[in-house]
Amino acid sequence: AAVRKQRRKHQPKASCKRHTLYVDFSDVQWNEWIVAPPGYHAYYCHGECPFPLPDHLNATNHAIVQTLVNSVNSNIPRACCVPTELSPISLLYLDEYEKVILKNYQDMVVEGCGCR
Amino acid sequence: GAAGLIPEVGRRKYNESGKQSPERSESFLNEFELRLLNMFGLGRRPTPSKHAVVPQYMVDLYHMHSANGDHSTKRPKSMGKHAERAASKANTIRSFHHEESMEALASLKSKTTQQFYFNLTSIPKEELITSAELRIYRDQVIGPAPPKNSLHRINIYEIFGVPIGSNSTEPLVRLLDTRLVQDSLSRWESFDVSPAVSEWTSGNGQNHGFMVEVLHPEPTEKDAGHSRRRNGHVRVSRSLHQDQDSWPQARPLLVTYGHDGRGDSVLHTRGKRQ
Repeated sequence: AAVRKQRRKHQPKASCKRHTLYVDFSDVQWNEWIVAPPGYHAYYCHGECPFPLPDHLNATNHAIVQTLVNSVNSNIPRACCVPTELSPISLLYLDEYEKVILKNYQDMVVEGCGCR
Repeated sequence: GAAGLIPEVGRRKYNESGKQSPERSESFLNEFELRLLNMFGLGRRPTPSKHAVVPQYMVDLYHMHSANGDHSTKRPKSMGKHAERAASKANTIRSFHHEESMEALASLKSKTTQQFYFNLTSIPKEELITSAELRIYRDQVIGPAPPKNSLHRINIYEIFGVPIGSNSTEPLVRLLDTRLVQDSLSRWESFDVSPAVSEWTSGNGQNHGFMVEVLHPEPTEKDAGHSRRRNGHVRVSRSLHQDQDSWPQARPLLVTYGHDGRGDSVLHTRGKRQ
């Protein structure tokens, strides 16, 4: 374990990217009132925004400058790995009056991540 | 199930994390709970009973939106043209069954009328209803070959209430939609009732409900018994039909199409984007 820990210490941390996350509505006990879908692929963003920021990390100019400053002054944090593009899903559910509703919820699925 | 939208496990873990004093963590969780309810547009956590009915039409609309962009293949056959246009602009589609306790059924030889009241108070004020359809199911008429001209006319009226001071009990009504139908087919009929529902939900009109009028061709002597069956083939009341089991799925359904100003329409989904 110590060797693994040592090795991990020197291993470069993975850079910012989208990771799978399936939200199963029965895990949060919402399946009693959400008729469909049973869950959905939400994804999440995680990873490093290293200096120098590579192009594919979809960074803003501000994030590039902030990460540059971090390289000389570690009091300034690096840019964060966040969703840069989101899309909606629709839910078919029963409301508190037992009426059946089909509603579109925006910004529920991560389509892309980046450093901001 | 949990009392609120936050699962009990999550609530307990946060309370035990010691990050906050018990009072503060409780108030943080309650704030987050309100945030979740607001996200779903709910007043409190839904606790549907086992008897809650999910209309097949709403399931069809759900599958229609989840088709990969090509909605025409999944469009429910009986979806009215006006409803299809409305669905393409709405981000919230709601379905309602009428209050059976407030029905007023009158069945004469050549005419059946039924009054429906739909309680629409659960529609939030900020939701603009752009369209609404009243869906009525017609069973195929079984029995001896129906007379050649077995056409029925179905009229849908908005009820304005009984005029004050008049002796008659007949309510004032306005015709919203009408259709001549062949009774040899079993199918859903969709009627456009947008003008009435948009007024009721925007507060510009009082919701006194609808009146459905089914006009049957004059029955000849030999098919007297037959006309009783014909009255029942338009499913406007539980009592008009022997088959009670099918009533929950065959009863009249009001569907509203609205937008609360947040996000894209239901039919504008990832599939379509891709």
